[in-house]
Parts: sequence; structure tokens; C-alpha cells
Amino acid sequence: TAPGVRHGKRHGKKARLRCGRKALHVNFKELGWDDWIIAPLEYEAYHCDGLCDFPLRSHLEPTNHAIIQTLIHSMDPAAAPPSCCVPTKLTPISILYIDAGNNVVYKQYEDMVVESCGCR
Amino acid sequence: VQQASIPSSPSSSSSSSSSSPAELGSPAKGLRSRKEGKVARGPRESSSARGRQEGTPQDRPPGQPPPQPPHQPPDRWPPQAPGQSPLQPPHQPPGRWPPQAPGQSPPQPPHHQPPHRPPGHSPPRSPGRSPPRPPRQPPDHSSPETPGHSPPRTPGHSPTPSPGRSPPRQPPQSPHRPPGQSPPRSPHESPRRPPGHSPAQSPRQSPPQPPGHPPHRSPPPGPHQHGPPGRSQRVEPHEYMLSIYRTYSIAEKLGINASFFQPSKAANTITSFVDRGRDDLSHRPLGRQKYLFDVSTLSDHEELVGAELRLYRKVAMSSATPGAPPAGGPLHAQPGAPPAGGPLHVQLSPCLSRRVLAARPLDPRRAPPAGWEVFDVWQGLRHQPRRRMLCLELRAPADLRGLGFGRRGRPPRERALLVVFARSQRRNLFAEMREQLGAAAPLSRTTPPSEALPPSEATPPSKPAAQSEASAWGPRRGPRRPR
Repeated sequence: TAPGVRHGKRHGKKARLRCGRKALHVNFKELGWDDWIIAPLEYEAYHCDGLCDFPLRSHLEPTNHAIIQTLIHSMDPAAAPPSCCVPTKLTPISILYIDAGNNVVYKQYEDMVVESCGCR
Repeated sequence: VQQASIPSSPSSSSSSSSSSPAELGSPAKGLRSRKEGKVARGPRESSSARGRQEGTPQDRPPGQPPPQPPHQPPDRWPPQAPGQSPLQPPHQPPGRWPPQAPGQSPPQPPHHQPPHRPPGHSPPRSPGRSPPRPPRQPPDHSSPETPGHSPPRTPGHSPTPSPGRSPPRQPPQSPHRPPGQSPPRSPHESPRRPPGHSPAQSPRQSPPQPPGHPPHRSPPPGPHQHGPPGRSQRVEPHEYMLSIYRTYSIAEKLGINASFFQPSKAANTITSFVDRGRDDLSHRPLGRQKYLFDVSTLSDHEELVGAELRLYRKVAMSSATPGAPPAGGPLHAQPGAPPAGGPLHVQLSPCLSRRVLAARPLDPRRAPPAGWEVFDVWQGLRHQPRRRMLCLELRAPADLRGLGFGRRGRPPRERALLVVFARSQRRNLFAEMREQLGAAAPLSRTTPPSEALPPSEATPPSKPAAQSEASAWGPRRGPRRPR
């Protein structure tokens, strides 16, 4: 059941598009990077999508600025855009690749996977 | 929650290598749902297979032999046993960490040359389908001898190459390219470059070679080609690196700090350098052997936290009667025969130096039949300024071949490996790319006169980086011609 239907007062896609983590499957082969990346060839990166509408939920961990901006936007949409739905926590992944010198390198690349999203 | 075997100590690390490809390919549910490490095949296996399937005579450059059928092991990529995944762990001797693949003899990749393509020209790609790539050449820099087949050589030839006469047959490739210009790529190469990865250089370019050596096995640059030729070699991932990846990726899924594992310490970047030295083909007893590593790609921004030299000790080529000391001492024994007697002390030191980095006794009779000997060479790499080549020398009072350190007939996976553990700071990947591109910008002056821009039309200093960056991240549409 969509949240809007569940609550009974929010309808339409706005309620369904609240800021949250969505699926984003990365396939390095499709990106054409499989000629230098040995492993992994694909992973789940996720992405953040949705609206940061008033009132902001606490699980979105909004900044004070985002709260103010969201409030202003709710009062006067022309005054400020809504705050942005962005990743708030990212985690690394290990990548085994071939560097410029034809050496096999293991590297832990930071901020490759979205763990949570929020309004900032 | 899917369990994964994580070694808690170096001695138990073989469990990581025993993880099946299914473990690597399946996410650790409950902790993370990402599907990572889905490497059920080698990175280029499918491409090679496609190349074999789709490759037609007109697709191949002139003079290039047709693709090898899958049943021809010497030219297969990735080198693996039939039916074995590249990440499938081989049998590991107990007590060694990380697990290695002793005795594996992966076949040699084909020595094919990629077809010539003008720089910046990228083949059309369709999402979800990578174009077939030509088979790559192996990173084989040693003599191409095979067991039982030795090329003619002058007796008394220097057993190990000196820096002035370096064994690598590939010329030192300039890691830079004129900004805004795409590297020469084969029709199967990626149109994009990785983050934090120099887009001005192809990962499979020919490895460096001392000055004066002509490019080997590389197609001559075309009229639009600048800088180094396209990648003509294939890199075979070492089993040790694969095991490191397996271990760490599983640890990530389980939420374990990677620094838990030794000897990685706090390293987040582990680079492997394959020995580029050549074997001594003479029949003299080999009392010392040099190992050469091109460490020019080590970044100054990385803090070295460890380095080790891994030497694969093979089974002695001929058997000697145990307990029968050879006449005249160990070095006068028959070359290749395991020396008799007690333990022999082998020493590792920098070339042209008496400083011993590591030493250990090796008992030729009690030692395991084959396995990896690991020497800590961090002190040797740490106290010397960053240089291009690192030369280490192994000395023994006996014939090193008899101890199993001969290079002859070794597959790439059994070559000496220098593993450098580094800790790089958390940096913005764009900044990292920009930095590499900035370093590549001065080399734009090496552009041939036919395509060099006149001074009045020279690109501003900041623009090449932007162009190169754009070409690195976005699809290349073709060579841009200056107006």
C-alpha cells in the first residue's frame, strides 16, 4: 500500500516520491570499464531520490538548514526550492583493477555505496 | 545471513581462498544487500570468448592469427583451469597467508596485437553489451623460453639484467598524453576512464622499457596516434591479489575492518608488481638472482605501510640423493639439483648493497615441495627515495635453482611478486583525476608537429584538463580537430 493511501490524506505521486534510497545497479561491463576493473564487475550502488517536503521525517536526518529551507519552501515555493535528497551515508567497496603500469591493484574506494539518504 | 569464511589470522587465511565463486557472487544478506564481487568469470574471459566466437578474419588486423579455440590452453585468457573460475581458489598449502596457487600453470595469453584505431575514435557501444576485445598479450617480460626449449644464448651471459641493460622488453611508456586527446584504443576498449585512474593512459599499455629499446609487440602509432601505443598486453591477476580481494570484499560485507587482516595493516591500497627480471640461462650455479620491479606508478600521496616480496619456490628440477653432499660445496653442485646438507641461509638485499633486508634458512630437504617464501622488504622500500625501478637481490650459498628459485619456465602466476601496502588519504576522485591530468598536460608538447597546435591556438592550461576529464568520463565521439 502506498503511503498516501495508507495515511488517507496524501494522494498522488508526491507522497510516493518521498526522499529515500532507490536501487541503482552498477554494471562496470556496461559502463565499459571491465577492461580495467577485474572485480567486481557489478554491484549495487543505490541512489537517493524523492522529495524533501514539509514536514521532514526524522529518519531523513535533515540539517537545520534543510529544515528551515523546507519550511520556507512550504510557505512560499518561489522563495526557495525544497531541500535536496542526497546520500547521507556512504560506504566503500573493494575494487581490483589494473593500473596504468599494468599492475594489479586492490583499492578500497570510498563512498561507492549509498547506505542512507536524507534531506540536506 | 550468509556466512563467509574470514581468516582470523595469517595461518588461517586459507579459508578465504576456499570461498567459492558463489560466495563471491552472492551478497551478504542481512548486512548489505549489494551484489558485489560478482566475478564468476575472468574480466576478459567473455570478451575473449566473444572474440573467438564473433571474430572474423576481416575483424582481425592483418597478420594477426585467428583467435584460439577454447581448447587451446596456451593462449587462453584468463589463465585458469578448464571449468575453474578465475576467483575460484586453488588448493592452498596450509599455514600460508594469503593463500596462493602453487603449481598452477596458467596458459599464456595470446600475443595478438590490437587493431589500429585513430585516437579518440571509440567504437559504437550499446548498453548492456561490451564489444569484443582482441586478445591481449601477457605481461611477460622474461625470456619466452619454455621448459626444454631454450633460445641460443652466449655462455657466460650475465645472469641477471642490470639497470642499464634492463630485461623488460617494453619501452617506458609515457604515462601522459596530450590533453583532450583520446588514447589509441582498440575497438574493444572502454571509451571511458576510471575515477582516480589516469585517463591519459591505457591500463594495458606496454610496460616500461629502458630507453633505447624499441617498442615490442606494439603496433606502430598511426597518423593520429600520439604517445604510447594501445594496450597490447593482457594482465593476469595474480592469485594473491585475487585472494586479497576476496578476503576484503567479504570483510566489507560482514562489516569487518580491513585493517584486521595482516599484513595489510591500515592499507587501503595494495599494489602488486610482477618481477621483470630474466632468468640466467647459463649452466653455472646461480648464487644470486636479481628481481626487478617497476614501481614508478607508486604515488607520492600514498603512505607506504608495508611491502613484501613473494618468491615462489618450485620443486627442485632434479632429485639428488639425500645426504650425499656434492663435491666442492653447494655452489659446485649440478645446477638445478637440490643442494644437499643442512639448511641454507638465503639473504635478500637491495642490488648493489650489502644491507640485508631479510634472511632465513631454507632446508632443501625439509622444505615443502612448493610454496611462497615471503620476505618483508618494507625497510628497503621505505628508506630509499621513490625511484622508477626497485632491484632486489637474493643470495644463497647454493644454487638458487636447486632451491627452487629459478625463473625458467615459470608461468606468470609463479613469478616473484612485490606487494606494496599503502594508505592513501580520502580524496575526491575528481581532484585525483585532475591532478593526474595536470601532470599529463606538459606532455602535450610531445605532440607530433603535424598535429601540434600553433602557439597562438594553444589551449589554455586549464582547458586540457577539462577536456581530458570530459573525455575520461563521457563517451568519446571521435578525434577533435583544432580549427
